[in-house]
Amino acid sequence: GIDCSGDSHMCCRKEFFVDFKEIGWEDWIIQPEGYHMNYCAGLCPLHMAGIPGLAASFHTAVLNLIKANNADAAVDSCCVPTQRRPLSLLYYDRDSNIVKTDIPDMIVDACGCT
Amino acid sequence: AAPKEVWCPACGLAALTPTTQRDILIALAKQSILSKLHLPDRPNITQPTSRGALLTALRRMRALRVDSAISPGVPHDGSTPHLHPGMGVQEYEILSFAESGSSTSRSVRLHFRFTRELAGTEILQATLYLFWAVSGPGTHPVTVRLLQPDPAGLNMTVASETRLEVQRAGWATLDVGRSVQSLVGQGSQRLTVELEVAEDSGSPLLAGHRGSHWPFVAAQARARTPHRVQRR
Repeated sequence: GIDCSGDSHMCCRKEFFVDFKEIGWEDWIIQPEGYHMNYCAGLCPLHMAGIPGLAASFHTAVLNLIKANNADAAVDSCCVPTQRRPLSLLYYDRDSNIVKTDIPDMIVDACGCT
Repeated sequence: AAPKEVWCPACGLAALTPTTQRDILIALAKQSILSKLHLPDRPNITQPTSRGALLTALRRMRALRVDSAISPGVPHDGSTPHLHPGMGVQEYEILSFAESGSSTSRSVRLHFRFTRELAGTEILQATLYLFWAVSGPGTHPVTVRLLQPDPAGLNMTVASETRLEVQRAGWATLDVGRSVQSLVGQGSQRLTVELEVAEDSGSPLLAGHRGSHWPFVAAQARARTPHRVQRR
């Protein structure tokens, strides 16, 4: 996948870090110190359907499908996460118990066009 | 609108100012984490655990896990030890430190609270860790009772009773998986442990324990996956 930089308008991953100390959550979340809430943004014009982040052959297959179905009028596709990982948290719950859990699919590692 | 007409590349609307965008993203992050932890709001911590007690508890849990990996026997109550994490299903490890309850010269009560969020989970394992600070030779018979409120919540009933012969100081563990599961299943939140010694020698547990030797329960839970409807 591509990380957003400069003023590219194409589909890419934007990094965004939430520091728990800055939002006053460091007293009840013991670990980690923050959350990488990355997200996907940008355009997915026709010629980018199916890339990046997915198998190159997928991109070719999608383009062939578009041509075969004469879908020139097709609208743009969508910029979505193509790779994610869990967020591991060690925190105090409402009864001051200490809980460790992994929340699945919370951190976006790569983006791509559908 | 932003100072210079900046447009959002994806939707063509006027882009948000960086400050507004940041505020929205932080609000989204808070909402996302709280909803995934099934918490209505961020908890207010009244009594944070001492670092010593936390480190000791984590060390004890790791020691028990190494022992059970070496000789994975079946725990006392026959529940199968939790060996393979479910793929993609959210799992929890919970450390609940004791709250002191009523005590006499021969007995002491300890309370462990299990939070409401566990109502929809399956308790895979729960182990009670007690530190015996025994003084003097010989053995000290101790009766450990697990008490839980009756369905009406009025009286305490004995869920199980175990008699131990304490011979030397140190940590001891007791499997309380079944009791914690039935508590969570009933929607109750408090497990009460009563320790009683035979003669008037003062509970072997309370002598000289504080801080990093405080009793705790370590539990493993797994979110229940919605039952799959069998297609006939």
